[in-house]
Amino acid sequence: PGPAAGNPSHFMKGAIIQLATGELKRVEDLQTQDFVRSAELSGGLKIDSSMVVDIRASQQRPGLVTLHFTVGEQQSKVTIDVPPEHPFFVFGQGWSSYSPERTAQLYGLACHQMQVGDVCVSITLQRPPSPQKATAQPHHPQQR
Amino acid sequence: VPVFPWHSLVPFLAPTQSD
Repeated sequence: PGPAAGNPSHFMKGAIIQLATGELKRVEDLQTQDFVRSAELSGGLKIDSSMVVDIRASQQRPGLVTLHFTVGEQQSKVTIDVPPEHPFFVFGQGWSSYSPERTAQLYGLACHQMQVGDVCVSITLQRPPSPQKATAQPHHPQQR
Repeated sequence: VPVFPWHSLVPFLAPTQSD
């Protein structure tokens, strides 16, 4: 597959992102608070943090970068291979990638240099509260 | 210009814990 295959067009500079508030923002203008508020409003989604703990060239898949993260309060270790231009959203900083030059070439998106210690926005599905703890629920006539 | 709902970005963000 060509190097551009699968580049998500969400990251193209100028792409319009609709927040959970209904507000429209260009992808390059997104801020940490936009993710936080949207996740809150969406219900069932929780903002989590994934810290970059190691960055290196992929051994198995040349051309890709292997990123090691520790995720959430449990500090779970997660490893992923991504193209060097793939942007991540760092808390309080904004878009960052292993290769800001490539990100700029392919997406036009300005990025910071991703570094070990960066804490990236990630979003998990929130576990539903246990039934015992459930308080008064609004009436759902069409519960499935 | 296409409009993407914000949650369509979620799969491209940093990984979450797999449990």
